[in-house]
Order: sequence, then structure tokens, then C-alpha cells
Amino acid sequence: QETFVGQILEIIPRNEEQIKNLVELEPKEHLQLNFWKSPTIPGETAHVRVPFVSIQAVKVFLESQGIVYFIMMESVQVLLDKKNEEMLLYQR
Amino acid sequence: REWNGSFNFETYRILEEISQEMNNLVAEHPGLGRKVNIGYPFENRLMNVLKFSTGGDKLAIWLGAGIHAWEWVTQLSSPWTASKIASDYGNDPSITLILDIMDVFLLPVTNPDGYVLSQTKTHMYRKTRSKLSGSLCVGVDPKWNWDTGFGGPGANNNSCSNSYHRPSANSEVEVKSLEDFTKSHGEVKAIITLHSYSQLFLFPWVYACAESHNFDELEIKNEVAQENAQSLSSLHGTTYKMGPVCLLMYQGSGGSIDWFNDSGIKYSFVFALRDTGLYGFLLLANQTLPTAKGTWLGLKTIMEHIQDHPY
Repeated sequence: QETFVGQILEIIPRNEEQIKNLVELEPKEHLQLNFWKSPTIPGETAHVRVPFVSIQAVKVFLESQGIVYFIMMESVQVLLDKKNEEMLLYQR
Repeated sequence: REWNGSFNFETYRILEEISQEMNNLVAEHPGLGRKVNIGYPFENRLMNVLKFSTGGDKLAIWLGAGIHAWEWVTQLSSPWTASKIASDYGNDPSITLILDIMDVFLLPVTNPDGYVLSQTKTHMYRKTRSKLSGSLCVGVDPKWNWDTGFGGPGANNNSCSNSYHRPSANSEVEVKSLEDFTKSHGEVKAIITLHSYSQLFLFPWVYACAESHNFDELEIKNEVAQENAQSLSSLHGTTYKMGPVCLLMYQGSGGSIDWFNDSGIKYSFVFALRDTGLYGFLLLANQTLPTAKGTWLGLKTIMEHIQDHPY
């Protein structure tokens, strides 16, 4: 199985311009971002999975744009491992 | 051990286990439930829908889950919901009345290919598995592949995107099968598509914002939504946002909810099920049952409304 070393960030865009900046991040292939919940309306949260290699770049970008964010999941892989363990346990 | 109603709904399940539970359910309720095959996705797995019917072909309510592979909790809520429908018939007056006059179809896993891949190779997989010549990326987002306003604003034409719509409408057999079934049945009166994440209850339209559409029709949907909201919060206090997709989220084209609505199905809704706000797609297994139970109260309210307001 593919591993997902990285974090989920919860981002709260304040206005349309910040939303536009976030939307433009998605197609940047080198960042390998995966939006779980897309930025849509100012004040609404967006959730994005950021792989380990891009975390620094993304956080610097958000801070430079004054876009508010929180770490929603510290480690995606820890949760995935927990989920897989639960499944295996029940299958046994 | 699982044969006699002891299936544990509070854990994540692989496709075969869900399928087996469907078989068990049909065996336990031979006069009420049966399996109907509606198609085969790209990798030739079965798209089996459960039909709950007290006989004949009546007006129908369709519940569809699992169109997006990575929303595991949706796939898990459907076996519990199926079991609840079957066990409540004859015991709960409301469900008994609904099933006496209507059939209920429940498709537990709309995108079985994607679901298997999400459990075997990569958890973060959402799309179908169909191949597109000339592209390195595989799969299409079945939510945006419907023949309604297809290819317009908001839809994604990058084949590697999670929300890729493909060059032509209903190219995906998962979509085409549902469209064909709905057309050939002819008496489907309600479609509720179940997703997870975000706690939303959505109604048309996605391709156009509501102002340009029939206000009376929107009022009816709002009425259903308000009743639903009360039921949803009654168990865990879970709050849902409700409204047309375009106003609540974004504008998009080729959306399933619009296709059903434009096909004359007045009760066309999308449920985005409960999460804790912290786990998203990774909602832990012990939250699956509370999610299913909370959602059920909303679904039941909607079904009651449909039964009370036929068209």
C-alpha cells in the first residue's frame, strides 16, 4: 500500500482573492497537493493533504499571503495504520 | 457467526464482506429483499442493488452510496441502513407503511473498482478505474460525468485531477448504469446519494445558481431539508448545512443531482454524512455506527415526506 507521510491542513480563506490563490495551488504538480475539501466560500474551511516534501513550501506560501491555517491531522499515516489494524483485527 | 444477524457494523469492511452481508440479508428476509444486478464497472465487478419490496413494481425511492471510493464511511453506513430497513419492516409503523406503498432500492457500493483500489493500493483514491487513451492517469470522477450541462463551468478537464469529468457524458459505466436504470424503471420518485465529509444536505442545482430556477420547486426542497435537519440533530446534535450546491459550495457541470432533478425526479438530494470535524475521510471505525444511526433518522424523515407528498 502507498504510504502518506504528511499532514492535513485546515485553511480558512478570508476573501475571494485568497480563495483564488489556493485554487491556483492545486494544479502545481511538484507540490502534490490533494484537496479533500476545496476552498469555495470566504470563511469556509478548506482541507488539503500536503505530503512531507511540500509542507515547508506550502506553509511559507500561506503565511506570506496572510492565509489562516491549522494542522488538522499531524500524521495521516498514523491514522491510516490505525484503520488498517482495526480492519485486520476484525478480519481475523 | 455472522449469519444470524451478528454482523459487526462498527468496523471497516472490504467489498467481499459487504457483498456477503447483502447476501445474508436477502436470505434472512426472503419476502422483502432481493438483489438486482444493474451493471458491471470497468474491472467487471458487480453493481448489485438491494431491492426492498413487498411485491410488484411500485413507486421507488433510490438510496445510493459509495460513488467516491475514499469515503469509506459511506460504504459502511449502507449495510447498516439496509439491515435497518429490513428489520424495521413489520415493527416500525412508519417504515412498514412506506414499504407497503413504495419500493426502496439501496446501492451499497456504486464504485466497487475504486473501493477495492482504495483498500488495497492507495487509500486516497476517489475515481472510477476506466482508462483514457493518451493519458497517464486513470479514472473519472463519476459525480461530474452525467449528461446534464456537461462540460460547462466548474468541471475539471485535467485527466489527473480528482474531479476529472472525461470528454463525454456518461462514459463511465457506473454512471450509465444508473441513468439507464432510472429511465427504464420510470417510477423512481426520489434519489438520495450518500457521500461523506462536511455534514451537508444538498439539493439542485450545481450547474446554475437557484435564482434562475423555479422558486416553488426550491421551496419544496427547503421544506424537506428543514424537516431533515431536525431529525439529523436529534441523536447526536450534529448540525448540517443545507441548500442548493451552487450556493452552498460551488458551480459545477454534469452533476448527478442535477441529472436526476432534470429527469423529473423532484426529490433529488445529496447527503454528505457526519464526520467529527477532525478525521475527514479517515473517520475511525467506532464512528461508523453513530454516523449511520444519525443519518438514518434523516433518511427516514425524507422517506416519510415523500410518502406524504406523492407526485
